[in-house]
Amino acid sequence: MYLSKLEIFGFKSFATKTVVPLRPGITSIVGPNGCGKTNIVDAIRWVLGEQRTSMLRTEKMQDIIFNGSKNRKRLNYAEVSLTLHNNKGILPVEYTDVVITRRLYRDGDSEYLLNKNVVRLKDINDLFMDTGMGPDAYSVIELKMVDDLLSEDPVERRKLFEEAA
Amino acid sequence: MYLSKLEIFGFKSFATKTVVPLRPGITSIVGPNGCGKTNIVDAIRWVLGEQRTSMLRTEKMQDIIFNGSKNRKRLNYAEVSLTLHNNKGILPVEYTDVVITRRLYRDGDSEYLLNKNVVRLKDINDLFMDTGMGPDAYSVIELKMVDDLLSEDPVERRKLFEEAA
Amino acid sequence: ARIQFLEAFEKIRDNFHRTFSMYFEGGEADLSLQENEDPLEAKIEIYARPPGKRNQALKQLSGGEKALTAIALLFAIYLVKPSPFCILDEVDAPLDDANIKRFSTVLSKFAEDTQFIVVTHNKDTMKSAGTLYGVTMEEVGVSKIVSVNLN
Amino acid sequence: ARIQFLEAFEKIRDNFHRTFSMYFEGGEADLSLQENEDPLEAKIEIYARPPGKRNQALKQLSGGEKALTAIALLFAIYLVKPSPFCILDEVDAPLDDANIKRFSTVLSKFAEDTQFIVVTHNKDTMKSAGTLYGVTMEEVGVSKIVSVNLN
Ligand SMILES: Nc1ncnc2c1ncn2[C@@H]1O[C@H](COP(=O)(O)OP(=O)(O)OP(=O)(O)O)[C@@H](O)[C@H]1O
Ligand SMILES: Nc1ncnc2c1ncn2[C@@H]1O[C@H](COP(=O)(O)OP(=O)(O)OP(=O)(O)O)[C@@H](O)[C@H]1O
Ligand SMILES: [Mg+2]
Ligand SMILES: [Mg+2]
Repeated sequence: MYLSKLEIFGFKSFATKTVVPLRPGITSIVGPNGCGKTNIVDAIRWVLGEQRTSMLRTEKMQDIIFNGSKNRKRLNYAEVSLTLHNNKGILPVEYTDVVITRRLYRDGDSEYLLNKNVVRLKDINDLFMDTGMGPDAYSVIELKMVDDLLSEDPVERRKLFEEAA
Repeated sequence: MYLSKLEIFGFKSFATKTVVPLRPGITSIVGPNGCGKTNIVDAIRWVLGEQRTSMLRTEKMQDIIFNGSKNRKRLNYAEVSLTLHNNKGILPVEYTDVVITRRLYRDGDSEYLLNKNVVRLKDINDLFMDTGMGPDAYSVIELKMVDDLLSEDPVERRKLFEEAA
Repeated sequence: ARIQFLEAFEKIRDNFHRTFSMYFEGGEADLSLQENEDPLEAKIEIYARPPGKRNQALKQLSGGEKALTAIALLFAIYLVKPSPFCILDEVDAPLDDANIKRFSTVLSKFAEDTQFIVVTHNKDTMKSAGTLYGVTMEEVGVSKIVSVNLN
Repeated sequence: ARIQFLEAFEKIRDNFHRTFSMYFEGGEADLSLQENEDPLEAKIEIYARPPGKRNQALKQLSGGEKALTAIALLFAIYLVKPSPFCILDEVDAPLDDANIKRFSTVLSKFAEDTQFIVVTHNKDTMKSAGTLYGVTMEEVGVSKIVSVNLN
């Protein structure tokens, strides 16, 4: 299984519809400071069900919706879709392509979709149970985690170990 | 005023006497991971009177003494000297060259010297009063401070501001 | 739950021995649970010794040595329950040129079974990628993605 | 003590306006003390807006924008009571090539009155130095310093 496509609209600095085809192996994302690289990482965490605003670097969840720029007004909703190519049948569904979508409106309404059918967050979490995916720790590794992992505070460390058990 | 020479012996990974001439302007220190660059920064913090083992990345102060390597036994003491060229008379002494030395023995004994005369730590701190030197925060800037300074925790931030007042 | 945790812990420990010497080309590393404590509550101690160095506390490792040790440990955890994808956001920033090369080599080995998305500023890390995307803000405040040709 | 703090705070604020736009070549930044609190206890709020971006919380800045903002603030504090020397240990690691150049240019301006010791892995930062030292561990576990010729 691998991620085959990411579609972002209205999420953080992505004001226009952006489609990113993905392939197995190594994909590198580069660009100047502040251009939106980590926002892509946040979009993937978010569509997989991330609920903690601290992991998305925001105060409240609505802050992930495009907030406007010099020449554009702010948008009313954000939508991210992630296509998983289920070639090894890891996900317990009969499709080979599974599209997960998450939407959030400014009024706080949110929706999750699985292959264009509205589902609950619980259905998405059940889908990923025991596959190592999901918004939890070890599928996204950033520099700040290096200090947490090696720091004297064992709580952070245990969390990662328990995730894997 | 500027630092004109640093002499290190037995401090962390510097098992042999090392002399580093310094000039005004920008001096850059480069080298592979783990070779001893930040140990030089620690040596300067230490000779200026640093008492906090957390700032020196050790459990107890004796850990700064060379601990041995594959081919060398551990040493019994560490000594660092820093020569300050007092050309603008910033330090309240009549010499143009002021040499500060700090020594620590494995048994815990420590000594401070000013131009080869034994003094107390208090004398060194008095010397630096209001010059902006000394082991405190803003003359050494490292990447970890970036998170502290901008983090939600205002205590760390106030400390830096109060230092400057 | 206790047996499950202990089994996973032993697997992570085995993996950590291997991944640490892959990244450091030598040296040794280990994990241990605090003595006389219930495994579900005990602290996890990490021991890491880069090649040629003596035993030392984790605190005394340099910035780059810590980053490489953490990456090796995260991979050791990951190998117990491999996720189909893994995102790395500028973890190579503290590494020197030699460690960047080692990091890329090990990454390419793991990439046979796992999809990696690597955010980086380092030109050597970019070279090991099969696909390269650039993110720009031609229009101020609005991100766009362009495909970059590696050559 | 209160008057002294407020005086220093106002100076730092003025400096921060200046150093921030030096580093970012534009944009704006400010500091403020929490309302209705005793200045000696009040929280210090930081506001930073890189050029072309809208108002946003400090949290939403990127890794590189945060590093550059922190460096600008540390210089603003430093200018109130300049120390004869300043040591920078790998603060340039999160910066992209364009920001490294800006960082080096500003550093060279300050270097007229202050001595800088800069630990770095970045080749562009090294180029702005007058003196260059390399640290090696030819003998395992033992550091030696060699003078490096810049050419
Ligand atoms: N809701 C939002 N609306 C508009 N822009 C946003 C929103 N949230 C964040 N941003 C913008 O995204 C930028 C940060 O992007 P990001 O953190 O992805 O940068 P980056 O490419 O990772 O940079 P670096 O290399 O410094 O880490 C911020 O400058 C901010 O202006
Ligand atoms: N008391 C000691 N005796 C011997 N060696 C020591 C002692 N304390 C620390 N060291 C060694 O110093 C090394 C760390 O050096 P340092 O932190 O200066 O590296 P660095 O050059 O800053 O590397 P990086 O580029 O990764 O930040 C450690 O690997 C450790 O083995
Ligand atoms: Mg980033
Ligand atoms: Mg270092």
